[in-house]
Amino acid sequence: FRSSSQYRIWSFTKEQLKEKREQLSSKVSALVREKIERFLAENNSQLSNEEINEIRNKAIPVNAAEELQLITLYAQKIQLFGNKLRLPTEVVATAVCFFKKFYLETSVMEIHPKEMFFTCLFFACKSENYFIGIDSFASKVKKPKDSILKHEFRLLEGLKFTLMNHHPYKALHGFFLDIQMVLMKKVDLNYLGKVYENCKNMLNASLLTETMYHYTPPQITLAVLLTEDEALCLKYLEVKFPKTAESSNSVGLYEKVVKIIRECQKDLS
Amino acid sequence: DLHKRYALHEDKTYYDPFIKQLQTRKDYIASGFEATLVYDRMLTEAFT
Amino acid sequence: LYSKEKKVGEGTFAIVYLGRQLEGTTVKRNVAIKEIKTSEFKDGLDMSAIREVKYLQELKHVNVIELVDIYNEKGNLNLVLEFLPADLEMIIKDSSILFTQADIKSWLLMALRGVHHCHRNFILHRDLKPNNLLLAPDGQLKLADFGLARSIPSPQEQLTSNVVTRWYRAPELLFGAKHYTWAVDIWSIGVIFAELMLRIPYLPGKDDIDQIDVTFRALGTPTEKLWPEVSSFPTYNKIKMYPAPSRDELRKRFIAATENALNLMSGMLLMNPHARWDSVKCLQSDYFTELPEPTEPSQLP
Repeated sequence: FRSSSQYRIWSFTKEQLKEKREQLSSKVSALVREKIERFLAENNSQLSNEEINEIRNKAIPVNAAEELQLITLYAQKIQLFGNKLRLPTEVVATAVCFFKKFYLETSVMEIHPKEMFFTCLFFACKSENYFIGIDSFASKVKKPKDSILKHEFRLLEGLKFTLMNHHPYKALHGFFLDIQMVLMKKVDLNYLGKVYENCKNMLNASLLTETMYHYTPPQITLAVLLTEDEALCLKYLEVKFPKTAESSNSVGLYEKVVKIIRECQKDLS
Repeated sequence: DLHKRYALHEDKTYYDPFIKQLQTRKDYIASGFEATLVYDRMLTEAFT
Repeated sequence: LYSKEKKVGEGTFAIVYLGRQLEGTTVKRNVAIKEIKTSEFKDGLDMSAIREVKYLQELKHVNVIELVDIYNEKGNLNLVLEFLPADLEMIIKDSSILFTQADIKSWLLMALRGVHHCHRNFILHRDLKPNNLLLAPDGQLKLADFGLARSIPSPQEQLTSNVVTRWYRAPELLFGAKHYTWAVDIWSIGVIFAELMLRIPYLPGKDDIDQIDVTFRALGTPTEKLWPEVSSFPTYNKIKMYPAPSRDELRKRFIAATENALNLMSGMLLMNPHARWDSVKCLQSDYFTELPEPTEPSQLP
């Protein structure tokens, strides 16, 4: 994971992410204001005072927080649409990640999220080996082919040419297996199956949060497990990372892991 | 990785109904599919 | 940052240039620039380009080709790769180049290390053959051409069996398997090992049907006993039954090979993909610890 592009390029502290968003928003807002002023100057004689006032009052660039809201809204729409198309879970997750990462580098004021919506879905299908030909895809989503393909290259650039995504679903499956062995006979397997399903749904929702930038997939998975069944999660971690004589006076691995996943849990909620 | 944080139980004692049913399919067996490969991958992802 | 100097190859979807990496006016090193023709593929960006970009960005290993950089120029995707002037196919075919058992061992070791790195990252290469094993000026062998690579799939996914160049295709692929594993790459390396020792293609089928016959004639037709459920493949009933070669026959065919070399080759070319050796077992083979030692890469032809 440390050698993955997800860690090297798409991991940020909360402060770094906030600053990145604000810098982008600020840069593009300045350009938008410049364009508006230029427009007003060039069309001064054709516009009425009312129109000029309307433009000044309403043509306000969105700020970083508003951009994030819009991006999250469209990311959710991608999930819903992807599920409607019955795309595999990981394909939908990749489409959401592509979309969100793209808008870390590009403002919604530069390209409207609607423009990237189907491009992200189509490209995610290709990237995750779920190839659907453009004719078939365009007919399913009822959009012209060109509108889907025209931003593909820009998307690839916006993703900094990194296409591998480590989603938390495999980690969930891994913990599902490990819990069985670590807590052998102390956990009802049917109940564990239900926990798995509930956690999977929560992981779908987690894609819409910022946690993908701040935590590793297994940390997100454990945070979701903590929410679903705190006792089970903590018991598992206690057995998994027992206190040793060496750690009795220092922060052990158990405490470290629990601290991180509680932070993640808070961010998720 | 000399210090994996998990032990893979190759005696197939994991409760995983979906993988278990794939393991019995002739097309899967003939192709080389093994449940332990899946388990190993998932466990690696969990402890990455 | 890069200059394209000379066109060195062209395929359906890409043109390859020899280029240079520049630092101001100082030339840093030679590079290969693969210019992907983005307009040629009606479904947008070509799948093989997507795969190369996706996997080479994640794989950093001395025995895997380095993706130095990527840039966009006039709507074309340009992959800047490390420049590797030769490949194993050139070496095998050029009869003026003499190489020893120690050289073969060195190349095989590097190839297996590259494959091991892919497999431990859960990536299948799916097109291993001598001309995709490139050679650097310092003698290092590197896996290249990840256009057919993919991550090991989810269990329910179906894969295409139409992968790997015919002569290097594992028997499960020849039978049309859709749930194959890393074992297909190991088979390819096994065939390449044989080819290094023989200096001629080992299993050169004329077409896909002939490939099955050539493979089983050389290595024996698999039976249910050796490969459970092999008879469930639709094409199994139409094949001829050939006996597996005896160890003696293999010794006669691979005259210069040691017993450990034959053990390793046989392990990589086991019909049953369950039994076939994985990259770890191959790398830990006694072949690599017996004399002669593998040649230092810088001393290789």
